[in-house]
Amino acid sequence: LKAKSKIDEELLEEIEEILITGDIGVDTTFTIMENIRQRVKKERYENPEELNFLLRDEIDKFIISEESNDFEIKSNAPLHVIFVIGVNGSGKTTSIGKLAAIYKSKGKKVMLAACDTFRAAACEQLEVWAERAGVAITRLADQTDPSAVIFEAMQRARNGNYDVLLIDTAGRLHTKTNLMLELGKMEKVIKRFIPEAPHETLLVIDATTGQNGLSQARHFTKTAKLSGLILTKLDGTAKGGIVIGITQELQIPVKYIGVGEQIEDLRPFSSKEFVEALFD
Amino acid sequence: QLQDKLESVFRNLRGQGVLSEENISDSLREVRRAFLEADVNFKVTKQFIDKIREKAVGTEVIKSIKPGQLIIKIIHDELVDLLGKEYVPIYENKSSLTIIMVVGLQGSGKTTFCGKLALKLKKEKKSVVLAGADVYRPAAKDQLKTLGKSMGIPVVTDDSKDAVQICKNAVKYAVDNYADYVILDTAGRLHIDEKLMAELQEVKSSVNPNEILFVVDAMTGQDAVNSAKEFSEQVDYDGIVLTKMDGDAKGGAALSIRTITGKPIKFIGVGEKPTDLEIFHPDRLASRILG
Ligand SMILES: Nc1nc2c(ncn2[C@@H]2O[C@H](COP(=O)(O)OP(=O)(O)OP(=O)(O)O)[C@@H](O)[C@H]2O)c(=O)[nH]1
Ligand SMILES: Nc1nc2c(ncn2[C@@H]2O[C@H](COP(=O)(O)OP(=O)(O)OP(=O)(O)O)[C@@H](O)[C@H]2O)c(=O)[nH]1
Ligand SMILES: [Mg+2]
Ligand SMILES: [Mg+2]
Repeated sequence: LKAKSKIDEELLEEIEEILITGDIGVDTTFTIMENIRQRVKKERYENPEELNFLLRDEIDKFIISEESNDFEIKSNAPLHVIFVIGVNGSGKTTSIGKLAAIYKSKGKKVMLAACDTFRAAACEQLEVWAERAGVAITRLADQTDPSAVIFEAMQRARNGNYDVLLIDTAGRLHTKTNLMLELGKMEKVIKRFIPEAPHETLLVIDATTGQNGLSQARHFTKTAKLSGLILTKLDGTAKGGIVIGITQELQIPVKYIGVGEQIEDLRPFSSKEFVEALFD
Repeated sequence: QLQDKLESVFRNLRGQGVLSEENISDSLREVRRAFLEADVNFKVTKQFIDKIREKAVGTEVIKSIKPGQLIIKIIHDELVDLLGKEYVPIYENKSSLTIIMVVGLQGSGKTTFCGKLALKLKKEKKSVVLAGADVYRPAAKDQLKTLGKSMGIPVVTDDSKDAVQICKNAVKYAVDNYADYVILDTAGRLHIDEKLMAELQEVKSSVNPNEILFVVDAMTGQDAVNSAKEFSEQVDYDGIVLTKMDGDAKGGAALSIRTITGKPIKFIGVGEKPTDLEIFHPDRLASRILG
């Protein structure tokens, strides 16, 4: 792609293949390709750099990200509540551990809520992360109603003057009605405590996810309105292109990316870097 | 879904004799879209479409069958053929211990699958041992121990960071206790992580598993062939497990992996409980991809 200096049909097919294999999806790819074709008709290209700029610019337009994202808490709430949800195995628990460490390093008093009371050793896993990050954790017995854990955690967080509460939830497939109802109930409990909460509802998406990611986002946002995405496992070979369609449709930004399994492996999302990686 | 789209493409075709290149090209475009939206790999889709075109051109359009249905039948049969016509069971060492190793990317469902497979074998009156060889993930060993305890199956593990030794210990324990099966749960890892891929190779050469299963999440997109191919080349496996099929992911990754590696799909995960395990049925997955 770097060596091409003019736009021909062969190059356009190559670009289409890159977008599709990056999991950008048929419809979004089609729209981006149309925009590229229109722009190529109107403008002239002297060299590969100009062409490359055009491509990156057209794709970048499609991605919603935040202006400045440096893990600063934007709400003025005395207790900032972050609700973390997503399908099984996407990286919720690990991402919460990483976020906890970041907020702690910024001088925030952080509390974790272990609301996955269903899966084997889920609470134990979050306890290890709480210890690694040096933050507090609220956990009750396994199989306790997760809403009861939320209640307990919010109580303790408010009474103890915590700044940030990160709520870990059990992985759930978005097609399971009873599990989505459970999630909705948890959100209601949060709101009953603090009407403006959760201040952030983050959907965690595995970068290897294909077109099902769109279905996930559509279903989850109906139950608990999403405010942003965390895209995990970008340290692999998957491009995570599915987030382009999701951000467009839901008009929410990708906030962070997970780039490994260690506590320091979480970064703010940069659309420029993301688009660049598509062409690697 | 796809059937309706193809029907509308073929509305003018009824009773025209044979399918020609022109009148199927529109339908093939619809099939291509359906495949890509089902997460079938870009190149695999192209290969498949070319094959369908070959089979469809010149086919007689029987007066009683709608052309759209005919194309669907050609595709469906080709899919079932590709996905593997019959179930390939896991290896069984009738005279001594069968060692099964479970591998795959992070979060794909390996630990849960180890529990499911262990329970299935136990119900078939086999004695089973589980090995907790994920030495990295927080509480991974606890997770497997909890699963083992719930089904009365011993879990061999220790507090070390030595996955190879844990596997050796588990095999020794299984031999000493005349077990029929030992199932090795390994840590999730990236196919591009040299150190961790080397660890798998070391486990393999140390205990010589009879069966290696590659666990894949059904919602995996275009990247499926990359990890499947790399694991196949670096570790080699005997079968694939497709998990989280109880969701609405089409599972096209299974077709991609099967086409590129030729490995059989052996099991399907259909839920989080230890009983949520099914044997693979190619016709069901074919209908789902075309859904
Ligand atoms: N390589 C890599 N692995 C990750 C990343 N984030 C999470 N993981 C791994 O993915 C696996 C699943 O992570 P979890 O945090 O348990 O995922 P989860 O969404 O909480 O899972 P459930 O609670 O079971 O739904 C673990 O092995 C993590 O170490 C990442 O950014 N990169
Ligand atoms: N709905 C559903 N969930 C599943 C299935 N298989 C596994 N899970 C869930 O997926 C999540 C990840 O499963 P694990 O067994 O921890 O995955 P893993 O591959 O061992 O993860 P790592 O060891 O971190 O690589 C858990 O929440 C499981 O309950 C399945 O077939 N259906
Ligand atoms: Mg979790
Ligand atoms: Mg595991």
